[in-house]
Amino acid sequence: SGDSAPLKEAMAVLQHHDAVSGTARQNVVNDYARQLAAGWGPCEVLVSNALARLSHYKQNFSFCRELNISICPVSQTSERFQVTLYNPLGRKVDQMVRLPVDEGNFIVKDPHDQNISSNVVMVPSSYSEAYQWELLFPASVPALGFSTYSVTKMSDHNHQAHNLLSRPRKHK
Amino acid sequence: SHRVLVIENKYIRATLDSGTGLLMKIENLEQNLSLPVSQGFFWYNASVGDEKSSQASGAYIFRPNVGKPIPVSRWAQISVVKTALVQEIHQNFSAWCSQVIRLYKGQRHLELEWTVGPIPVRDDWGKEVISRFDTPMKTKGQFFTDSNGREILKRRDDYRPTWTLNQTEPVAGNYYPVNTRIYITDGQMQLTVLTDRSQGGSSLQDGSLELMVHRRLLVDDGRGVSEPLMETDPGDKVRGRHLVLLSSVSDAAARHRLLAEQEVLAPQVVLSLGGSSPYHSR
Repeated sequence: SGDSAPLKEAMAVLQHHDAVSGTARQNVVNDYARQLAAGWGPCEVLVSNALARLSHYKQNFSFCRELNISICPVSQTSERFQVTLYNPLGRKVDQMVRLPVDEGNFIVKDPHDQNISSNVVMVPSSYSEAYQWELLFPASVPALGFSTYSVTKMSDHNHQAHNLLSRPRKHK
Repeated sequence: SHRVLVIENKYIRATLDSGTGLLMKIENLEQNLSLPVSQGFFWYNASVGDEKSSQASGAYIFRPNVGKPIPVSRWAQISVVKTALVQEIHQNFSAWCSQVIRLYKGQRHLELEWTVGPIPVRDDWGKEVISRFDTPMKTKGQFFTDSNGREILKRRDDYRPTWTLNQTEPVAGNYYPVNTRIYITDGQMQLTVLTDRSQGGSSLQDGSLELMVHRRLLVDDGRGVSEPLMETDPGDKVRGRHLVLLSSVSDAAARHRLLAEQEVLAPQVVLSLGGSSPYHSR
């Protein structure tokens, strides 16, 4: 079972002016970070349970805590995965999703199982030696709701097939 | 005379000088607005105390030892990425300072994703790094910052509304907390920069706007921490984003308020490997 109390308590501790303004000694700052990180775990279980209940499917959800520095093992190593976006705002939100991936081409399907446009772009060389590529696709998430997109990596074989299909036919 | 590089979508066009690799203009194509904007990274040399005051820059105190910051670099090495969904310019200012200027399809703001650190201090100088936007706007010494993301406060240089200020620190004395946004306006146009975290910010010249993104100091400021602000772990390298909006004054508020909400309450991304089982047994 999930639990948001540890994160709430960590956030309560971090109301101290030292935490808000960074005027703490290094070991105290490290402990603030430790308390926050310890609070994330039980919260992720809570969010997974909520998504399972709302989507009527139990899944092995995973959270990429280092997405902002282009690290996400699931998207970087899987041939097929799902991306669920939860929108906490009371209005629909359009968001460009960026996920680090291994080189290749991907098919992205929206919640209505329709293919949507996606790009694989190179990340700045200064970002990472290991990973060079990020998958980009536009997502639309309803107010206080979620959308689930599915991503499939095309093998070289079906990549050519996909290209042939998508090439405009010559009009006879 | 300058060869230029342009990234654009149907709302915004950003022009860079391909000679220097720096931003030189932003245009709002929807409202037909154009503003020369040059943006770069600078650093203040942190004070360790001087004849005027023994106060050093530290965790509690920002006190540069001279008013003029030093440019990290006057030019950037650049590479361009253009696809159907995004156009971006990768800028490398130095081994410890880079940025991506990004424009997504259908978005009305320019995204500047900056990466700063580890800040070198081998020269025995503490450094307080800023991102600064310079424009020809006549802003009459005024700028605006938010208060915890809600109320917007007008700031005037060397002035306090509730007491007669005897300004002793021309730079630090004009720095204010920026929780979500800072902006400057000439009454017609407004340049707003949204932050993804709290930073110090100011406008020290007419038409200029700066935000402090990272600091690395060598001495303690004598206010109780008893150690310099000197990260040595992964925290010594920081990545963040500034979202830049150029708009008319009349609709600037609607834009930055909606965008700030979306920035603070961004959608949560959760991945799964598929292969699920029904939640309910029936």
